[in-house]
Amino acid sequence: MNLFRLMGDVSHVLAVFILLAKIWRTRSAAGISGRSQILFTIVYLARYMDLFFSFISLYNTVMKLLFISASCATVYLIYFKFRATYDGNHDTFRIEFVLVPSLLLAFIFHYSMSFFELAWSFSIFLEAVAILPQLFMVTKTGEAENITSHYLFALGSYRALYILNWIYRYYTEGHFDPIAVCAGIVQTILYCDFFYLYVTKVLQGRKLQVLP
Amino acid sequence: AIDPAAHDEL
Repeated sequence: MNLFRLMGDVSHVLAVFILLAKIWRTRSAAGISGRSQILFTIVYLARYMDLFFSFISLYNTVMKLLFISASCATVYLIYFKFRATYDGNHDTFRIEFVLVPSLLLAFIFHYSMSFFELAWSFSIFLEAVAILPQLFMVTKTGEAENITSHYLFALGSYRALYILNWIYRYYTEGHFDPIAVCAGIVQTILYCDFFYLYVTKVLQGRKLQVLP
Repeated sequence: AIDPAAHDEL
């Protein structure tokens, strides 16, 4: 554990709670892509199956359970409890376009040809692109509410901070995980456009609007 | 090198 990794995890937890709290307190899932949330739930379920056979630390276990339960709760709120407020008409990104390539990539790049390792690789690749339905939705509606922007900023920062953590671990421990690093860089690049808009608009008190 | 069983990150 190092400071970058810890800050990354804090940012990740913050993102998850910002989203849950926003939906719960406004009693609305407007502007949130249910498809992205389903993809994140698949990511956590596929990656954290090792909960059943590998124990790393209490911290690790608690965080895994937290991400699984929070993402399931988010999906439940969007598709069941506040279904009437969910903006399905604008949430039209075809998730098979990210599911199938992630699965194919997992079969090509993995650390061993076992079910759990393939699921782990798949989850890493899928996580990198799981936000695309949400970004697509923001582009389609042309704007995002400020809390949605804060959520996206925290979620994007998490992987960017992990990149610093990987650089640090490479120099201090010689640890290098090429699958996570490559996917993590792609994931962070996907947020760059949004980071720019966030800094130039949302932080200056304006609403995030995308030009058509 | 990576030990496949040691995914210690989230």
